[in-house]
Amino acid sequence: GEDEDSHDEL
Amino acid sequence: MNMFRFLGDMTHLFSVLVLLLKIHTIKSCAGISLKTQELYAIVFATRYLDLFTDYISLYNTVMKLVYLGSSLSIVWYMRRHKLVRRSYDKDQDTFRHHFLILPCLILALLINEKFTFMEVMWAFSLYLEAVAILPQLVLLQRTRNIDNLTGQYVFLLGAYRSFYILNWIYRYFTEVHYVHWITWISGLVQTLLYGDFFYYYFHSWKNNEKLQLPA
Repeated sequence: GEDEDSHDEL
Repeated sequence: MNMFRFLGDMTHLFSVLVLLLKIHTIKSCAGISLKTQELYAIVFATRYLDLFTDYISLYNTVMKLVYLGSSLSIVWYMRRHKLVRRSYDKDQDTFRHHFLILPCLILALLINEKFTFMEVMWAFSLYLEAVAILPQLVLLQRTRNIDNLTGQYVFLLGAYRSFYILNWIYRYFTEVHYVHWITWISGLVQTLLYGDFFYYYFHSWKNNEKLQLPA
């Protein structure tokens, strides 16, 4: 899921 | 993705595009620090190394490529374009930006989420982004040139910072395990330094306006 990835922000 | 994050990305994107478009249109970069623009290019290049290893979404990939492309284009214009480079305040833009890179790298080696190449580079990009505005701040204080640093650019950068902080607060309260101290603290430092930049910009702008008014 999205919240598992710490680097989904730019 | 929440609305704060999306608006943060958009205002960040527009700040870079507005600057690029302005340089392209008026063929001048007076008042713009090449040092800061080079630091931003390094920030994007080191943060988006995961373009080659991880796929998050089409949105993320496209945005990363646009940020990289536009910031590299700005540097290219300022260094290589015949007309634009002539307008560059080279003698005033003297901040030793190379000396920011090494401390940020050392800090990234010491403080990171995981001691891997990618994670160290990610942390490095965050630390460097936090201080990348410094050469621009020094140039602005020195030249008081606010012709090119339009209200739009200053406004968009400020909006980007504000929306990202709202995004972190929102995510902290709505997502489980969403805690990123490195991102938050460096983001906060960046916002404080930006606040300084903002202050000087408006100070110069106000003074310039006053000079034009009849006594």
